[in-house]
Amino acid sequence: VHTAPARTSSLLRPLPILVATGGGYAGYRQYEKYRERELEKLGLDVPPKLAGHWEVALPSAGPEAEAGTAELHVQTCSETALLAPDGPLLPPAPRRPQAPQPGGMEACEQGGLVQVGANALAVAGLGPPQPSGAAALAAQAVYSLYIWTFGVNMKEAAVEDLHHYRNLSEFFRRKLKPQARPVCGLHSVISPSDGKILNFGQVKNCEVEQVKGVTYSLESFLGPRTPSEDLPFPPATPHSSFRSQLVTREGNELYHCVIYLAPGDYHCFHSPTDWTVSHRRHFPGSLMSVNPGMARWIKELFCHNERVVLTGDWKHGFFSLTAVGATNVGSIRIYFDRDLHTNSPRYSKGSYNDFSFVTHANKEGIPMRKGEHLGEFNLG
Amino acid sequence: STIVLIFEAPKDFNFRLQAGQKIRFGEALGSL
Repeated sequence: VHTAPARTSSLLRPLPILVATGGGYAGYRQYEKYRERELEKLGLDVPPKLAGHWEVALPSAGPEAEAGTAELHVQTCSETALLAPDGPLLPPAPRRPQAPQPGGMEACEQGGLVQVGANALAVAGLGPPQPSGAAALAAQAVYSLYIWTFGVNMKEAAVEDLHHYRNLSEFFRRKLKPQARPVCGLHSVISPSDGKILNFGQVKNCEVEQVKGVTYSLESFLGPRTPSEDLPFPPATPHSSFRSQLVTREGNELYHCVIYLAPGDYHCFHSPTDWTVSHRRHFPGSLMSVNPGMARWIKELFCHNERVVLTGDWKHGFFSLTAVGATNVGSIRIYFDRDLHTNSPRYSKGSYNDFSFVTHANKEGIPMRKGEHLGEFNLG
Repeated sequence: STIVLIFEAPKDFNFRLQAGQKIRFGEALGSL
């Protein structure tokens, strides 16, 4: 450092500081791990280390949310702008080598964005309609990389031919062959989706565990019960807790189950039981990752993220299914709810919008059979 | 993404699960 010329030494000067702070932090982390191991040896419960407020604010305000919304627009744009009646989104090449149509105008000639995988390739509206080989290769490469990275089993997909999927968004919401997932006839509640069980059990004191030891409040997650005239069960007494507004029958308990869908999982979801959906509440929100590591670190994680809460009744009383969005998966569709619009870039924090499926014509709401298609998570 | 089920059921409702296990659509979650 002393012998180096002035310019280099000015560059090198911060180096020792960086090494010292990095080394200090690594040492501190090692000490933390050692301390937790010692506590566990003594049989003491090590409380999970939760993120502070500024650590929660960071990812939810990060570029991911904007990227997710921006990507949605690209997806939407590619699906509207380029969808000429017979127009493919991707250049025809990835589908099948096609002889150039005599005078045929391909959608690509109209220009616009060709959605290839998660990246949009701008295809200028000039020149011959034949796509560049790069676009075709990129499409195949993105799909193959996605399949290989996330261990997708294409044999289960209703359509195995990758040429069928016009962009990654369509691939993300692929359907499965009916026989790929037989619905259990024996048990009253089935898994509504593929995924990993993060947590399950009885709900105690209106606090639900997102993972062992890290909880969130049921009332912040579901929101206040809607006015009694909209609800099928008797109004709660003023002093009763939120729990008793949900549990409508003597001797019943409240249960919960949290299922995490990993990126390569089948991302449609189905009805977990025979029930009637009477109400939908959409909470716009952040799109933080909900992987198990984040669920262990950020308390009330599911109350920060965009989510759609469906409530209603099953044979034992209250029943609800909530779809919680995540990074790059902020768009949630409920097939029978055409008024639902998620992943909008502008929303006021803590707001939500309600929709009742109970109408004068339909006093019950929407009947759902166990295993019936209910909705899907979309890329973007 | 995540799906959260919250429901009421009689005391003898039983989950047939292990935390951390993989599960697929259609498989049993639990019953009475």
